[in-house]
Amino acid sequence: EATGRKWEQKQVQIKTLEGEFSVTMWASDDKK
Amino acid sequence: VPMGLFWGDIAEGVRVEVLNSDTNLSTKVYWIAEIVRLAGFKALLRYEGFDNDSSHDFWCNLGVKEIHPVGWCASNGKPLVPPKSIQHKCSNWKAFLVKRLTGVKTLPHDFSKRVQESTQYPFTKLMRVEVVDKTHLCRTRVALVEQVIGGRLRLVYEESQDGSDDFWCHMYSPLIHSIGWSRSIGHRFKRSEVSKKIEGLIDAPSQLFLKVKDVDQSGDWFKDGMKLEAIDPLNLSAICVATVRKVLADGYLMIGIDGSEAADGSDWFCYHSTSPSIFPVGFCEINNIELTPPRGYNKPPFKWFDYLRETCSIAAPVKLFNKEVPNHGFREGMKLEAVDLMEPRLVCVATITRIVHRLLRIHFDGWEDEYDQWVDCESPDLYPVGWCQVTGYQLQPPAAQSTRE
Repeated sequence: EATGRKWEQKQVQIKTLEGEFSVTMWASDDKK
Repeated sequence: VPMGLFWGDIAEGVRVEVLNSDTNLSTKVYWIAEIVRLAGFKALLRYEGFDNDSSHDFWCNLGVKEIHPVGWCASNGKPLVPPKSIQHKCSNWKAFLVKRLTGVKTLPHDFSKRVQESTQYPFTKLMRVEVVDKTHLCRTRVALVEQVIGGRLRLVYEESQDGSDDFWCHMYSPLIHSIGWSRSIGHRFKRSEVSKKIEGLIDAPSQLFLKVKDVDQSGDWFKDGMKLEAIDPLNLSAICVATVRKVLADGYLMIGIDGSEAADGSDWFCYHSTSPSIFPVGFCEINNIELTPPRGYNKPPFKWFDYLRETCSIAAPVKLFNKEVPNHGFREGMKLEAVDLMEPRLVCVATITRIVHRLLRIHFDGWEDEYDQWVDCESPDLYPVGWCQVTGYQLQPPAAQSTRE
């Protein structure tokens, strides 16, 4: 809170030798 | 410290993309790892797929190594390849990763940029500052910034012919000020007699320096002769009987350590009234700290009541001191990298051995306890483990028994 950042759900792309896919992860970001 | 403002985003369980060192491939490949432990700037990482097997865990400094949020490899065309030791363990890495990563945390997308930005400092070479004269603590001199490492400044006194007369301190040290500060508050100042002019000199802007709290000196205030307890600036291991010698403007005070003052006051030292290094009479007794009596005091044990009577003096009122105690989170036994303030170019491996409110007793590993130093919890001279590696500053390892001398 004090840093002006908040946790948000993000669709994260992952690309392995088996192909590309996405997972939902949490990452912090600047507050808008 | 670098990354301090967004360190809350980093915790055990967070996943990152990091170089995969367990591979026979000739090109750089990456894999996803979990932070299983944090120690200062250092993280113990475990590649995904090792489950509870800690045999391949590795430490990595989050401010130095290539550490990326999950998703970085896909965005930057870098290959994610499982470590060869576990490649055979899973026939469907995609399903495995979806299961392992869904709903867990990763780093912010701008992590590397933020690390980079947090290691930039506003001081630059050839900036002029006023700094305490290390040979006469009662006065300041002009010095030039010669080097900036991790926010620590190597200052060279302006009159130094060969540049060797230097002083190290952090840019937020209470020992440095903008040009004109001494005159503005009535502090002693040694004018430089510089023969040659150096091109490119600028006075460091005042907004770059540590701000002190405004204080109201109009009512009850410190007065010359009032007694108090103060960390001895020449022996930071000791809290001593001390006297207010001169009240300056803007809340600053010249303090003398009783029994060891030079007749001309050349070892008086300037502390701000809000400084965490000065305490009301009785502080040491209440907190079970050994108070250093005036040198030559011939009526031990030292008793404040008797001493005030004998010296016809009064104690500075308790209400004038800084009583704020931040929720700092330091605990006894914690390791850190700490500046030896008696030799402030050295950053050493150290341990917190005692905590008294906001005051920390710093022990330098491998050295006798007599070299311990009292340091405030918000001191800019204390750093997390790994700080030297992040900034490129040389870390002094614990002293070996044989090299103590």
